[in-house]
Amino acid sequence: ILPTSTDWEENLEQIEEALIESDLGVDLSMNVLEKLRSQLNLLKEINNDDVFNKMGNILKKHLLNSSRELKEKDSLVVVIFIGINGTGKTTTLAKTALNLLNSNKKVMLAACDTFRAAAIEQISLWGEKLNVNVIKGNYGSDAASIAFDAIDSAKAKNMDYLLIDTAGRLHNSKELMEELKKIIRICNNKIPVDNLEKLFILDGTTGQNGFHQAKAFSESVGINGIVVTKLDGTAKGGIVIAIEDQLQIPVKYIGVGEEMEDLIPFNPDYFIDAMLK
Amino acid sequence: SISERFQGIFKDIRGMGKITDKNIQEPLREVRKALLEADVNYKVVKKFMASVKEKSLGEKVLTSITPGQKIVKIIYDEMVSLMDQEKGEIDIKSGFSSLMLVGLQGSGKTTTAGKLSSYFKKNDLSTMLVAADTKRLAARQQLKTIADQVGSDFFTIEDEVNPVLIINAAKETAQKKGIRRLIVDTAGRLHVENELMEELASIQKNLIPDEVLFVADATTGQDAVNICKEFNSFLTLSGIILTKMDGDARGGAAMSIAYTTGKTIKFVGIGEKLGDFEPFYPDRMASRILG
Ligand SMILES: Nc1nc2c(ncn2[C@@H]2O[C@H](COP(=O)(O)OP(=O)(O)OP(=O)(O)O)[C@@H](O)[C@H]2O)c(=O)[nH]1
Ligand SMILES: Nc1nc2c(ncn2[C@@H]2O[C@H](COP(=O)(O)OP(=O)(O)OP(=O)(O)O)[C@@H](O)[C@H]2O)c(=O)[nH]1
Ligand SMILES: [Mg+2]
Ligand SMILES: [Mg+2]
Repeated sequence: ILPTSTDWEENLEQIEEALIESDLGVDLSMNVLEKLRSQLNLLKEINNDDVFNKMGNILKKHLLNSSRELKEKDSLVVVIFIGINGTGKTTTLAKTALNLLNSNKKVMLAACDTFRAAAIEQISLWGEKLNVNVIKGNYGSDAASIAFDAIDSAKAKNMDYLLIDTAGRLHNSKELMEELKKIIRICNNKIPVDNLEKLFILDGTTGQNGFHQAKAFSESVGINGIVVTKLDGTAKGGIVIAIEDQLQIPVKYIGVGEEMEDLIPFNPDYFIDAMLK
Repeated sequence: SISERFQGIFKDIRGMGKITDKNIQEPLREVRKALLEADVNYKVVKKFMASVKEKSLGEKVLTSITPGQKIVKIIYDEMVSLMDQEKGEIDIKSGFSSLMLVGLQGSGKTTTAGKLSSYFKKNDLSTMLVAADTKRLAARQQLKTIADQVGSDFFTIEDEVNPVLIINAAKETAQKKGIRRLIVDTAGRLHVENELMEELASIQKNLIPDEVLFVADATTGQDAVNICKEFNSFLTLSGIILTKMDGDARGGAAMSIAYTTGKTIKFVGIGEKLGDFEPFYPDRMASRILG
């Protein structure tokens, strides 16, 4: 976003356009623009760097200051991957497994999507690539019972992490959200509550509905962290600023490709800079 | 709802009898905000609102309705006509036709291939589902499972990485067997991956499909314009399918895509099962987007 006009109202409109086109949302964009306008009004002379820096700082204030690390404990940590259909849960689980293996952690996977065609084959192939065990059952079997068995197995084998894949689901499906609650309940019965990392996987191309998704999943089962996928495209993922600001849930990683290496820690500064480009 | 909100704004210009530059400002601002919140692209909203303003100014308002209601009606009608391109029926009459599904990763192509196959089967047309996604893990198995559920033919070449070769062989086999509909599922890809977009273009050039359907997720935000612009430039799209409409996304991407490509949205996906598939209704979509 580089102001091109000497007319500052026109420049502010261009900035508003860039913010909204980043999926920041109307209300947050107007809020941020108002803050910028009042800061610029205090300056005798405005140059582009001023605007860029001020804009970046205003946006960063809406992001959280909290930890963006995955939970790490002395006993088994279970990471469960949840979210809407097709957002990249299974792929992100595989990427996370690689990261953990590269930090010398012992990892096991659980195939708790027992519904979608070839979901179990898909995660099994990832398990082969990663050379890790995958606990699975039959299609149509109860996802929560697979999770139950997987946690037992992970504890018995002294695993550091158990990564649980779940079926995609819409947050407005009462039945599917109840199923998810049941899976989470089973996990909470078998490990300390603090050892469960609930990662919400958000597709980076999603618009305002991303906020409603995060809110619904958060209210239903609670979310510890978010991974925003597909940011190797042209979408800016601005909706996460609203999510962090209003729901207080940190983005921990971003997905930037289809290979197992394509997962990087979320860096607020890089993210805002990329948004303002 | 928008209509209810407008009752309030126009209480004070009721009976004025005409839409003017002055009294149109507030309602246009309100609708603009609603469209942006529904994920309609910023530039699309700007151009659309400009043309609505032009159409509305000077319009007479009957004393039986408020100017606000009149403006909303104009906007609604414009949205419906924008998304109601020339009749976009999928051919269920001709002897043989082929269709290819394209789109971003995870948009719902493979699932939609199954739904199309099921739709054709209901219309007594034999179908063959072609697994031409040679990249995604277990992609062939996913489509094979779906083909078995539908009861349709299935074709792939197990260790072939070139989708064009798979599709050529599939078409030959289908025509020999007298199969009437060939549905090609392709790998999801980004609109900015040039090599992969060229691959799609060469698939189209080879197969010369009767339908090139862009499968888009109804939750897509502002980026919908960038995405469909590229797909529409590398390929000659014949239509759009909007998936995950059973969610609660307002679906402004539908308006962005219709505006940008001028192509018809032919079907919507409303669930994960084979039968969760219905024709696209522009009037229902317009109401949903306006909120
Ligand atoms: N370009 C890109 N593609 C991704 C990324 N993450 C996942 N994908 C692709 O998105 C598609 C869907 O990924 P999955 O991991 O199957 O998604 P999912 O959420 O498990 O899907 P369901 O289980 O069906 O709900 C696949 O084609 C992945 O390769 C990413 O960061 N970038
Ligand atoms: N609720 C709902 N889910 C859908 C719909 N269409 C597809 N899905 C789900 O979305 C997810 C992704 O669907 P796929 O068919 O694998 O998507 P794809 O475009 O083939 O993915 P890639 O091949 O990786 O690009 C799956 O979980 C599907 O069941 C729909 O209309 N509604
Ligand atoms: Mg999955
Ligand atoms: Mg697919």
